[in-house]
Amino acid sequence: ENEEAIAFSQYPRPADTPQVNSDLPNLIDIKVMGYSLRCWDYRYTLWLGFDPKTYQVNVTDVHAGELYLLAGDPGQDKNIYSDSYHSVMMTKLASLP
Amino acid sequence: RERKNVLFIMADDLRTSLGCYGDSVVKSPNIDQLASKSQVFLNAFAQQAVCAPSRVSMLTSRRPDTTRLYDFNSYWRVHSGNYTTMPQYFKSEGYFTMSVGKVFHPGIASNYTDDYPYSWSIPTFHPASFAYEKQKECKGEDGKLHANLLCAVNVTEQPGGILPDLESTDEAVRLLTSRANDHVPFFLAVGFHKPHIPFRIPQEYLSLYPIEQMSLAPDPNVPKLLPPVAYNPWTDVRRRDDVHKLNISFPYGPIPKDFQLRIRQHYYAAVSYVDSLVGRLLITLDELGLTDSTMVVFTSDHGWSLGEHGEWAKYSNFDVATRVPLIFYVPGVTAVHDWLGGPTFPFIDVLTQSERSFKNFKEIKNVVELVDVFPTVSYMAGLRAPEPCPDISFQEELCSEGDNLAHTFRHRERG
Repeated sequence: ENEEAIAFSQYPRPADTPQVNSDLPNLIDIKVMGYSLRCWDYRYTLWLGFDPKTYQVNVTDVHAGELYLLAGDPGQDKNIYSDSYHSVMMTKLASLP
Repeated sequence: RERKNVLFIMADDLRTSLGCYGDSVVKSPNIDQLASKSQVFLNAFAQQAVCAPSRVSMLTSRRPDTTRLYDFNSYWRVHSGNYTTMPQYFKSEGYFTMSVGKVFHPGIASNYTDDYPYSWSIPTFHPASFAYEKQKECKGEDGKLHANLLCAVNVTEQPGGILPDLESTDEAVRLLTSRANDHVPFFLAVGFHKPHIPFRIPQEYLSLYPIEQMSLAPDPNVPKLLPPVAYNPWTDVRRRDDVHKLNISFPYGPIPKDFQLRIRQHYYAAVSYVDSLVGRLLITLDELGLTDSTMVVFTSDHGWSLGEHGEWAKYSNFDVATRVPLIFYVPGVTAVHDWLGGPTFPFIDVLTQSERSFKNFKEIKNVVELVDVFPTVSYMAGLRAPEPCPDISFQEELCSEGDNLAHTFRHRERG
């Protein structure tokens, strides 16, 4: 009950750029998985390489990132992801289920 | 503890555009009234913003990486693990479990049976009129029928003179009536098809949202620094006849502003339509004397982008696509019995009483997840919540990757 409340979501993509099956790729076509964690004040998302045959994500294969600070950007329009945040947040992601 | 019946109501693609979530445009008095006697989770999130993965995740309390369902094309029991579902758990504990409409995503994702007989005591009811949902049933300006996105209809002119969610509501009322005097507790799940596209809804609900009073999303453009991989091109919307005619460029659009306003108008109207159906279910509980013995859960599989970030769909990790309503009415806990005998949930006709407003009984602001629903509903109904899953749980039939939120009903929120 004392832990920071966090919610996870994820979304698959077949490619790094939008294409006809980007909305709902079949499993075999999934190449990238976007993992998000969100809490009271931010949403952080990493788009990582994904192998649909083994269901394994490659945490070193970062395709893109998103970071939104919700206090000043509740609509999530100003992506301030940068490499400086990356190592800190990756540590946090890796420690969570 | 006494076991409570469960009425589990799911909408399809319903974002938190509800009065009880602070939306000042929408008219949702029946759901707001439910919220006024419930605990409202203001920041509840789906695990994946698309129907089948989200529903299977919520109903098994496993994340998509455990169900291994990211699309619509596999059945978790043979694809990943023989996970126990929430209704299956209730059934195993002696409940009579029933399903109406879209609770599981139909097709292979639920073994073409809506997971019957594992999850349900009787086969799922599907409204026959859903067969016409994606067909040319929308009268265009040319007087002909089209497969449009915007599809407000005269219900009496539709095949069978009815729409799927009206049919589902009739069946749910019939099932509630049939169980009202039975000593066996019930779990009834009712899955509405709206406000999912196409917006094939009774036309009278459009009058609640005059087009001149509609506004665009506050951020209708694709953000400059949004990675292309994060964007979805909303192809299902593009395929509808009326949108296809607009000849919108792929993948970034945009949709003409006047059409954006009409999409938002129709979405809101669809929400009010669903609200009226929820109101019918709730007044039925009252009429059958079930309000004091039945907990009500209201939620959705995920949200929908109403033009924010230049998107018109779910299919993303944006909050507008993942955030959902989550409302728990628990008799004796979130509301006390009205000894004066008035109905707990009198029906409010949104078409004539759209301005009715309510104050939420209790709000939880901390973030929660749809994987929390299974353990929380179980516990609050009087069963034991499933144990937390181990790190690797493919062989575990009954466990939860979410949290039992029961403590939030008893204690003040921290943080």
